Amino acid sequence: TVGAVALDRNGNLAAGTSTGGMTGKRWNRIGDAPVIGAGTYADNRSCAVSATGWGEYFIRVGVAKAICARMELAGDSAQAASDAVMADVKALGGDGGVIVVSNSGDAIYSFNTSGMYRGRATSEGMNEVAIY
Amino acid sequence: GGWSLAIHGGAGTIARENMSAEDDAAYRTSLQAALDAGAKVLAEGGEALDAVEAVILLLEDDPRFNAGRGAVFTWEGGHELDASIMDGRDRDAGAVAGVTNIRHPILLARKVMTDSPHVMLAGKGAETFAKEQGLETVPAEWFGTDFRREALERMKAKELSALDVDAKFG
Repeated sequence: TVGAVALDRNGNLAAGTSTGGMTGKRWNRIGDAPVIGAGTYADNRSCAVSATGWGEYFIRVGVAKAICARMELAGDSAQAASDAVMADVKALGGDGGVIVVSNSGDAIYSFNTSGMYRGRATSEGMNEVAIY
Repeated sequence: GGWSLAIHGGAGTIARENMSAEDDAAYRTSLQAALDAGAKVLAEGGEALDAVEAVILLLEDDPRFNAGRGAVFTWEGGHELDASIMDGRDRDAGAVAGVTNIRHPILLARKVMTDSPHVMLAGKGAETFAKEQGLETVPAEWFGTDFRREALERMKAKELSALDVDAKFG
């Protein structure tokens, strides 16, 4: 799975995700990537989210929408909202991670796997990629 | 205003202890190229949607990642690709599921968002829509890599049920 989330200079957010699914999948299994609200979500009132991981759990938790909702309705930070929702995924037995950009420009990761290929950059000068 | 960008290339399929220095460098180079492509769009005043698209186009063509070229194999030995995109301005969204011959599923997802009244299209119908929209198609061989094929063969050799397969070999 690959994904990207962005905030542009006009304050607009967007999210995208693309995937080949899982090795050896059958029965036209569809993971979380194309399910809006699970693997992908963007709302200028809160944040943009793209996920990777065990899709069925992300669908059950509604990961991407849940993160945005916690930020909008409970006032959570992007990191706090993401960590809470990923903990929910883990509690059910799922694994994976999310990238999130908030409407205030925070660019964060949250994941419960040992590795997640990721990167982030901002107009403030941040520019980094990481694997583990 | 300022801009921000975050990207991911999946949760990783190579354990840290098994990743060579060359592999590590290659993954970081690919991620940096994708990050730079999106950052360039944003730094020049472009739209968030275009930055997201710029990142994913590169990663879909990069055989190191499980999307587009380099996608994992299904049980039957094919490829079924999914993608989605969403615009935070108005919560417009587009998604495709289970397409098999579209070089860039993210472009098709965006077309669903911008040029159809729907949010998600799947399978043959999505491919028909892609053809009508003039999107690039490729033969199945485009997506396959030895690394992914061997992963399927290793999995089948273990004679696991498909449920075990999905659970353990994502």
